Amino acid sequence: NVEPRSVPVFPWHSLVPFLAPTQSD
Amino acid sequence: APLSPSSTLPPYFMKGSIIQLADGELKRVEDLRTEDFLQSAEVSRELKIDSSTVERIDSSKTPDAVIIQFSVGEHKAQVCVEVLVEYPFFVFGQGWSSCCPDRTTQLLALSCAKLSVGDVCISLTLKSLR
Repeated sequence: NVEPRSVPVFPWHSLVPFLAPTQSD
Repeated sequence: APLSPSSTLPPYFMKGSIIQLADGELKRVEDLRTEDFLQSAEVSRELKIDSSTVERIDSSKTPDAVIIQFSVGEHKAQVCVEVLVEYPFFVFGQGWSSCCPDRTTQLLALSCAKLSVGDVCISLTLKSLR
């Protein structure tokens, strides 16, 4: 029997840099 | 002042990494398209996509790093980031791009285009909470 290995899953937004401050308007 | 670069790249940029989109779909990082980011942001309550245009790319005092100046969003906020030359950004309609695509491919096996002044990268902002 082969133990299933857990594969890490990353959320899509972790790939995108936060570059802008929150706009208040 | 730009943020200091991490000495290593995050693991999710490695070719073959599994990425979960906002609708639950799983894709490999190298298969992501512009639409995946746009559609994921659409269903997000907190995040929205902004366009970040590369205005300048300067060398850094930190070895193997560059300072990239972006003009972000409709307000054209000026933001500088200091990153390793192999750090990939996603360019609208083009895909993964870095200042040194050869090095990105060597370290991450991720195919990249050359990031240049004028390229429009995908970035995120927090939606205004009311």
